[in-house]
Parts: sequence; structure tokens; C-alpha cells
Amino acid sequence: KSVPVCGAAMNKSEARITIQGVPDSPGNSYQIFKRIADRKITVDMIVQNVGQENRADISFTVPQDELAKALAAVKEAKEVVGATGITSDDKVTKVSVVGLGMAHQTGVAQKMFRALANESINIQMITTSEIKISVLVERGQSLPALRAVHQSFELHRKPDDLTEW
Amino acid sequence: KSVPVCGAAMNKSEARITIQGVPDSPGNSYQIFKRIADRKITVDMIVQNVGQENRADISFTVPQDELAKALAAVKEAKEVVGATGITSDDKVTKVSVVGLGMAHQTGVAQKMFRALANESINIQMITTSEIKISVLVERGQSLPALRAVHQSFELHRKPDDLTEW
Ligand SMILES: C[C@@H](O)[C@H](N)C(=O)O
Ligand SMILES: C[C@@H](O)[C@H](N)C(=O)O
Repeated sequence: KSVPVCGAAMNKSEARITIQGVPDSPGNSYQIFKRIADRKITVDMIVQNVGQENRADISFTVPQDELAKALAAVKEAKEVVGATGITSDDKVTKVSVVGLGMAHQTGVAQKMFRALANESINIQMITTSEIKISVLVERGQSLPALRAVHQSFELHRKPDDLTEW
Repeated sequence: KSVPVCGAAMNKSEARITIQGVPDSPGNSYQIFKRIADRKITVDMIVQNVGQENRADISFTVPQDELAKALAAVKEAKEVVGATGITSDDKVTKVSVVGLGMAHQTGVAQKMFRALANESINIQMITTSEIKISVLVERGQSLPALRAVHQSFELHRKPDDLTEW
């Protein structure tokens, strides 16, 4: 039988920044990420959901040691685009499941979310691609989260064997 | 020199559903995607940003011909979790850039967003992985969006050569 999920991973050294209330019109994502790129900051997740009342929130994650630099970039961008606020959290962990057979990934998503729900772990952000589902959770729940997805997908490896990615 | 982006693609046959105001506590993502999985609906993008005032919006895309079925699942889930609303849009297109060298993807993100901004194309949703940045745009702007990223990343292939994915 096919194995949709072949591995799980986590990254504990990220921080999350959200620029809130970005006017939902062409050019504003560019203004934000241009300033981040100009400072040579590495970005991992970028998440934006559909806007409401002509504004949208844009979140992204960076290595924790680049948080201060990224916040400086975002403060500048906030003024330029007219966003309403900035929030950040340096106590987050990205937990991912990876699989080549995830094309029909609904079953994988609900299975991952159930594993986390059963441990009372709150899902702060969700992003997906055809081969990966990543969620952001509270840093203190890193190991329970990773173990939960390991067990749920029967990945049979101790979390401390895994490489961060 | 390294080529961070090796291709672009679009999917014009998706529809977007958003379940708004999902109580931001463990178990609610599971309740939603369980009902979608039970109906064997194929899900592509899943996007959730951080919550505000203890509620978060969760959006996802499905094949257009599964929209009605997915809306039925979501209506049920909305009652169960106590979400505040449901919106959907069947006139969307997913546009993606793909690259193995995207690990430092800030430069790629701002370049993709600039290409779209220059054509006055509004970005409705953003999701990323290490090898892919996907955005959702209005269906009517499919071809201008794809051409814009093609030119920006010098991909030298006509859009109609590309496979949808
Ligand atoms: C919110 C932001 O993504 C905006 N829609 C843009 O296109 O830049
Ligand atoms: C909003 C939803 O993702 C919730 N935080 C959960 O964990 O299920």
C-alpha cells in the first residue's frame, strides 16, 4: 500500500512576524519583501490569507537571530504601505510532515491535525505544498508535537534522529 | 551562477473556500478537514494565519467541480466548531514559481511579487515551501500573471507549454 507520508521534521529556531492590516492592493507584498530582501534576511514560511475589508495580514518566519533585523525592515514597510500593526513571536516551532504520495492530501491533513488535537496542541499557522504540510505551534510543545505526528504516521524513528529543516 | 527558479506553473481549475472566525483552540482544524476527507475531496492549498481575538480564518482550495461538495462539508463543520462565516470564490488561479535553489527565498519572493505588482495583479493568498512559492490571483489575470513571472525569472517558455500542477 502506498505510504503518503515518509517523514516528519521540526525547526525550533524560527521566529514569526505578522504585519497586520496590509492594504489589499497590488504592490504591497512587494514593498514588504523588498525591504526584507535588501537586508539579506532569510525567510522560510510566508503565509497570507484572503483579505477582509480591503486589508490582509501577512506572516512570515525567519531564523531567530534575524528577528531584530526583520522587525526593522517590517517597521519601515508598515509605514510605506499603511499597515495597521506588527506582531511577533520568538517562541514558535515549525512542525512538518513530508510525503511524495500526498497529492490527495486531505487525508494527511486531517490525520496530522488530529494527532496534534489529541495532545491539545494549538495550530497557529498552516501552509502546504504538494509534498509538505507545515504548521506553527508553541515552542514548548515541540517534542509532543513531533512525537504525535511520528506515532500517527508510524514513522518509527526517535525525534532526536531527525535533521531540522 | 545559480538559478533559484527553474519553472512556473498555474492551475486555473481551483476554487477557494474560507471558513472565517474558527475558534483558535486545539481540535478545530481537525473537525473541518475530517469532514472534507470523509467526502473524499481533494485539497490543494491550505492556509491559516495566526489568530486574532481567539479566532482564525482557514482557507483551502479544491478542484472547481468539488466546490459544492466541499461547501457542504464546511457548512457542517462551521456549526460544529462555532465559526462565524464561510466565503468562497470559484474565479481564482494558483500561480507558482518553483526552484531547488530557493533556500534563501526572500529574493525570489520579492521578485515574484514585484512581477505581479508591475502588472497590477492583486495577490489574494500566499503560501510557500522550500521549493515553491504559490499565490492565488483572480482567474481573469491568469495569463498576465504567468507571463509576468516567466519574464521576471527569464524562463523562456510560452505559458501554453506548461503543464498544470
Ligand atoms: C496584501 C497584499 O498581498 C496585496 N494583495 C498585494 O498584492 O501586494
Ligand atoms: C484555528 C485552528 O487551527 C486551531 N488553532 C486548531 O488547532 O485546530
